[in-house]
Amino acid sequence: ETSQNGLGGFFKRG
Amino acid sequence: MLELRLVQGSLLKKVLEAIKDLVNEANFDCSSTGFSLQAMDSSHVALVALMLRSEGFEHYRCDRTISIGMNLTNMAKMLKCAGNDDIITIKADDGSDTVTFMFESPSQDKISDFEMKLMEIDSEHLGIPDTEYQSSIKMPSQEFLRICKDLSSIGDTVMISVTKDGVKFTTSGDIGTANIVCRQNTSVDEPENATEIKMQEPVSLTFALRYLNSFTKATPLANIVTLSMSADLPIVVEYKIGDMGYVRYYLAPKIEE
Repeated sequence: ETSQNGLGGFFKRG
Repeated sequence: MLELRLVQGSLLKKVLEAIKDLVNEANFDCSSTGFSLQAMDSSHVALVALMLRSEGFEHYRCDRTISIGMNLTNMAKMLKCAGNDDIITIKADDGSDTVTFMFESPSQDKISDFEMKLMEIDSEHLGIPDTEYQSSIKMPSQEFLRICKDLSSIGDTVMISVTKDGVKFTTSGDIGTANIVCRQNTSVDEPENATEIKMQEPVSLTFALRYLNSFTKATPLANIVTLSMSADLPIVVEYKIGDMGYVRYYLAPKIEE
């Protein structure tokens, strides 16, 4: 089983 | 005042076709550097970054840095009305809530202008660090399109594994499994038919094919696509727009539970 992460966890916001 | 004249108007038409399915509305940022955009899809899993550098325009006037919010479906509808050989000019006055697209036929015997309403869009800008990727693959964009399309008829996700032997695309679904291996091949007649693999470290990541298929809408922009990957980082799928700029897509990998 795989789950999909968002990009927010990888790239800095702002 | 903003006035951008692009002789090769078809590029802008292709750019819109490349991004409109992923992002519905977006802010275009206009500065002395160029006309750019960064936007995420609604689920915040994929991001598109567009750059059209000012030098690539025949005329480029942008008095101050501005951000113009546009509905991309509507923008694409208007740009579809431009001929493939038309010169496209984008104009917006300071403080105006509309943008004008002007299309000129090459022989100047037909001139059209389309005015579109702008939108206020709250967008979140992500800082993307400049990274040295562990692996990168340059391959014909048509080949990448074919692989994504073929594999999505078998499964929903693809594992992309880069080793010194080549790059392997693997999927599985209810009906079975599929593996496609592409080896480095630089001994071809045309550089655009080459497959080039650069690998510092072997990398293996899994992605949703639905998004990769959406990225391949950029195929008409470039003969070559570059895939850059590092362990536990989003993949970058880049299509260069001549020497004028690029469309880059970022996609978060799937994580094993």
